[in-house]
Amino acid sequence: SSPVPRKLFGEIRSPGYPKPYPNNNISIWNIHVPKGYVVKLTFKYFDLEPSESCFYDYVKIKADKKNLGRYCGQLGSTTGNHPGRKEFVSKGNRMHLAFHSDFSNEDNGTVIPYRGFLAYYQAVDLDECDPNNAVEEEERPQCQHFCHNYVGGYFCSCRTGYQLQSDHHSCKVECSSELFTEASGYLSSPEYPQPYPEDLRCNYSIRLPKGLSIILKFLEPFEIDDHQQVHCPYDQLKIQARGRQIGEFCGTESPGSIETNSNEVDILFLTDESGFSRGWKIHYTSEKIRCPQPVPRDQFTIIRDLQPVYQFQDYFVVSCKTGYNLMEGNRKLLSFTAVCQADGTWHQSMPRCEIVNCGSPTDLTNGAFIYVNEPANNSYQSVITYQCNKPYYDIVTGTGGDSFTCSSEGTWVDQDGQVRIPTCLPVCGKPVSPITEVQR
Amino acid sequence: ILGGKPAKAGNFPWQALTAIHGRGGGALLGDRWILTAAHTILPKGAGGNNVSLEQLAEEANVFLGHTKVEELHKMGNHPVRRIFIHPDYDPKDDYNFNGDIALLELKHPVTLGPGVLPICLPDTTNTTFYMDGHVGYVSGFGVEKNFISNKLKYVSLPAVAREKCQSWLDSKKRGLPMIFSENMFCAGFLTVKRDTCQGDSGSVFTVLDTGSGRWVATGIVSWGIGCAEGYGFYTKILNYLDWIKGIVREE
Repeated sequence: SSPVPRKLFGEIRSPGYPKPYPNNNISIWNIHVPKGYVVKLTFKYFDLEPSESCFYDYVKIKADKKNLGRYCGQLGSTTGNHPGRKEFVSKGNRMHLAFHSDFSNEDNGTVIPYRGFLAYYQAVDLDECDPNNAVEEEERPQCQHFCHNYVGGYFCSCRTGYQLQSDHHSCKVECSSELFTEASGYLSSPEYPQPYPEDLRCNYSIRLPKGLSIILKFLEPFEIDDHQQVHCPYDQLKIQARGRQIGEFCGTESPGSIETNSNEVDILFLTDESGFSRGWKIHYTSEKIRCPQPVPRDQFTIIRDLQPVYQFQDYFVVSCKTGYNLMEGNRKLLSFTAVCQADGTWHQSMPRCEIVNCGSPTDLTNGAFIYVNEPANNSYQSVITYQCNKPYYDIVTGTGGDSFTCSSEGTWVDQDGQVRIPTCLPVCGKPVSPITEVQR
Repeated sequence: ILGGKPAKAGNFPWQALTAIHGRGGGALLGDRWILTAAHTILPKGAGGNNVSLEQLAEEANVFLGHTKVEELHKMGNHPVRRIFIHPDYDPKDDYNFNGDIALLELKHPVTLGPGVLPICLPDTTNTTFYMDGHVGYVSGFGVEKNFISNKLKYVSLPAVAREKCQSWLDSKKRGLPMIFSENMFCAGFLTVKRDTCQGDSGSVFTVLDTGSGRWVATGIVSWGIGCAEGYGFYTKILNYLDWIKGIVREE
């Protein structure tokens, strides 16, 4: 009897093989492969004395406390039980081989030299997760939730919200700090849609990069213990965004879809010591947080390429109609751009457009100006006309004439676009009261 | 002004009263120039008086805007910035008033009105104003009947043909070798007592240009032999237009 070393493969030979085996021989082999494997045995060569029911010489194979057969004979012999190419596979990691030869191998006085056998065995991975591979009930892998086989072993894991216990098989609900960081995903009460366990203190946190807004969509069924008169006295589903509670839910009416406008959402699920409700499931998604639609403050403001929706990192450019200036307070702006920030606000508030004011026209020495149109002010498109103090002065203008208009650039310009104002020159030789000779 | 009439307000709004070396006259050009006679600034026979033009400008008094001397004074002096004397004028030559023309630049432009208006200068091509018999008017605050006038007077005088002027000069027995240059003309009468006189120097001889309806200065009261004893002699402005425009434009 010789234990076979715990190898992954090997061969077993009858005594003296390939020479004929001796008489009166009992040889035992205990094949032992590492745990997580099973033994697979095949006979490369088998030549034993055939006999009815293998009464004389035989090889007996046992594994998992079961006989796998008793074999003898030769290939093609009518008596006996030749194993042929049969594969003998154990359920466990052991296999027992026993060889027995009687006192002679004569046949009608002729000694026939039966050679014996040559067998090969190998360790084959045991899929511990296949319940059909269990050796005995108590040895079956008892992964409570998920079983994962690998060569030479297996391990257990648990469903979301459960924690693998120290026995590496059982799972216990653990939902006190579940963290979700993907752009979208699913979360539900433990066991959903089966009734959730009691005494739960679950906390599901969704954390996404700034600038994203989380949208929660409740799926059906939605079922949390409630009360007709009192709001959520037994079990509560609380939803918080950036530390601020935005809702507390129970009952059977689904909250539907909730836009949180936040990149950080916490979902607290608290249950008492009893109940038989099926719980809840949420599909969360995210999108870039939105900013309020920009609205012009007055009718002279132009928002370029207005978009139907503005989201994080979007921007808009504002300008004014001709003759109007962009103003922020009392400050004139050359341009304006606002960017949608991560918190859903614009980084600058909308400016206003103020009509261009050219200021008071330059006074004309020895002359004056009058406003041509109404109202008489210095705003864009106002028109003035310069005049000289007649009859003592005459006006001398450029080619643009004596009328000046308040331009969009904030200057008074004549019809040629020039800013130079006319000049009043003295009128010579025109006395108001010339001498008049009467008597002749 | 001898044999003239009192001027009414607004008749000669260009008339200036000067007080540089005694009383003189002048005429407003534009709104900041006074046209006058050079000898009112640098009199002939003044001897070795070496006062600079800058000092003369500082001390010059110019009045505008009224026909009464007292009212003129009340209205205030118009300070002079600079004085321009024609380079041909020689204060040492007692008998030659050639180049008797000067410009005074006022420090501040005057505001025109009914009492203060400029005179026009003649067109460079128009010589008709100097033709024999063309009547002009001269105003001034000068002497009348041995008394200096406190009110502005004016007199109408005809221009006289050059040969008549020269002929009359030659006939004078006083022996003053006065020069009658081409830059002068004479006007007035031989026997009618109408003339300009001392104190009128610098005032302008004006004619009405009927084409434009404007009064034009054609001469400056310059010199004569006595007053109302013959013709009076005037600086011919037409010959000094380039000089006047050159100074006025540059300044």
